[in-house]
Amino acid sequence: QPRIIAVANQKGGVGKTTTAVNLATALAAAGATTLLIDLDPQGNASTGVGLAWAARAEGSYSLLAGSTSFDAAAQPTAVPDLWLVPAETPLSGAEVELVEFPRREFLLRTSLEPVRAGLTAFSYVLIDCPPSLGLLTLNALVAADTVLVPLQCEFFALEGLSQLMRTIELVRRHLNPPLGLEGIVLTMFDRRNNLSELVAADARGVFGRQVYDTVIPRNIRVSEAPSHGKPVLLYDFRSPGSQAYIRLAAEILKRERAH
Amino acid sequence: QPRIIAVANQKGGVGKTTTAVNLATALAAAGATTLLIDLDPQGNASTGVGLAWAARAEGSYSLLAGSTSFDAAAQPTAVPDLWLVPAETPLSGAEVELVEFPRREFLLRTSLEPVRAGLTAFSYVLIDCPPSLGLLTLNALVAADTVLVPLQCEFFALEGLSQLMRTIELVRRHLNPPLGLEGIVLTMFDRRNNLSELVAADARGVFGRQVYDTVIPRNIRVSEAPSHGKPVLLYDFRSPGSQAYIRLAAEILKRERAH
Ligand SMILES: Nc1ncnc2c1ncn2[C@@H]1O[C@H](COP(=O)(O)OP(=O)(O)OP(=O)(O)O)[C@@H](O)[C@H]1O
Ligand SMILES: Nc1ncnc2c1ncn2[C@@H]1O[C@H](COP(=O)(O)OP(=O)(O)OP(=O)(O)O)[C@@H](O)[C@H]1O
Ligand SMILES: [Mg+2]
Ligand SMILES: [Mg+2]
Repeated sequence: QPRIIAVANQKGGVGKTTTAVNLATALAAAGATTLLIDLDPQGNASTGVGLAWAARAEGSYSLLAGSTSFDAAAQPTAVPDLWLVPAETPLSGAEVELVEFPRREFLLRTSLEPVRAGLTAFSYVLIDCPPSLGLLTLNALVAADTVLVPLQCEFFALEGLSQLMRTIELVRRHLNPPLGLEGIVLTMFDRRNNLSELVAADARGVFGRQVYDTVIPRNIRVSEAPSHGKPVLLYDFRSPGSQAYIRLAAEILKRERAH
Repeated sequence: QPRIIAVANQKGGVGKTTTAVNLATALAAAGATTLLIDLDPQGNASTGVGLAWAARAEGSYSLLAGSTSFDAAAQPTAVPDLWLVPAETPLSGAEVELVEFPRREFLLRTSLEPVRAGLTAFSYVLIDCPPSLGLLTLNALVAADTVLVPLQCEFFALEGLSQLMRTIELVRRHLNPPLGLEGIVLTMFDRRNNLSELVAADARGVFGRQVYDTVIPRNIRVSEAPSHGKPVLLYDFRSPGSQAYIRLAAEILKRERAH
């Protein structure tokens, strides 16, 4: 049975896609067959693993709408043991369209039944969410076992955390009781900037061990990698960004074994 | 008659709020009485001008729902000649709630009738949008005369531009025919990072003079200012960030006079 993790934060630009793509790659490299689901209409995760727009005919929109099977929506990527359910163009209209559907928050969870039942080879499923708490993110939170929260080391990002935690609690109470917090990962940490230290200290003060020891540094190679259609692990393996995501994967695997 | 400008981009974290808050402050400092409308449930623009959550009883949600008048929703800020319509907590449910309303895309435009009719002292209205192309951003695009697009100098942000332009074109064709492009402003430009140069060259290649000459540099003082509840112009007037937003205001005022 795979572990299904929603990578979510309604604050924009905090490193959700970068974390989903590179953590998925690092988990696959560690031998855990991984599925990445792109649930953001921007389609950045699909771009981040090098999939052209022309190759995104079936994906997460078709799954939500129930117009395709899971097998048709998932495809292999250039990264060994990493599979992708891409985001197709119609996903941008889904938030409004899905409002009328019965059990609209359960559409993704239902479509992932074969995965949840252990009928596929996946050990991990990561869902990249859009920057909002609308129906797409709700679908991810209902389909997931846990939530991984990238937290950019900036003030606005810290301010938004309480809103996200309230939403997770609401989902736990009304839609998905076993939903847990996988952890909080500090991203774009800049040693030269006091603010990063302040935000990190604040987050650890409130969330303690739920914040990973591994911190992702701000690293130019990370932001260059998507323009080459590659996770940073493939673009520049030795970069501080790649090494941080490899350590993050190791920490997540270690914590899971400990439970 | 004021100029109503939507500050929009569905890509997250590109500097929408930072641009809306600091450009509004610079326009007010230049003698143009300005209104800032916070249409993002995160409420970052309200925080950015120093308004406590307790003081956000009436604002953009009440305007959309039609439960308050414009006069009750707008309040002065600590910045002379800068007024704010804050984002209240219920705004986070508005995207789903508004779907059922008749003329759901025109709710903001209708509530701003007194402003549009020149019955208020405002010369400029800036609307800070959330990172999505849902009903809140659509309301802003329908209420606005023009759209100001902050473009972060990163690859994912550039990729998202065509989706935004398509949406603006759809709104122009079906909902708000005179909607124009105010301009594209390059944000978080980092001289040490090749990627910034590449993105800037690409954007100017495609959009030409629609990209402002003024470029906003990545500047730590800009990201520190919100934790002090102040626009960067008040937090550190001499910083490169403040000076860039002052130049941007001057360029916008100059371009408007030229038309
Ligand atoms: N550690 C890092 N160092 C440098 N740049 C980074 C890092 N992590 C992410 N970035 C860059 O910052 C920008 C925002 O990251 P990303 O797009 O992953 O965030 P997001 O939360 O997925 O955004 P959105 O809210 O739009 O979905 C991207 O251009 C990305 O390349
Ligand atoms: N020129 C700059 N230099 C340094 N930091 C900046 C700059 N502009 C914005 N920032 C910081 O980058 C982060 C993202 O900016 P901001 O929140 O304004 O983007 P946004 O597009 O409004 O995000 P969202 O999509 O969540 O609404 C913030 O923490 C902000 O303080
Ligand atoms: Mg993303
Ligand atoms: Mg914002």
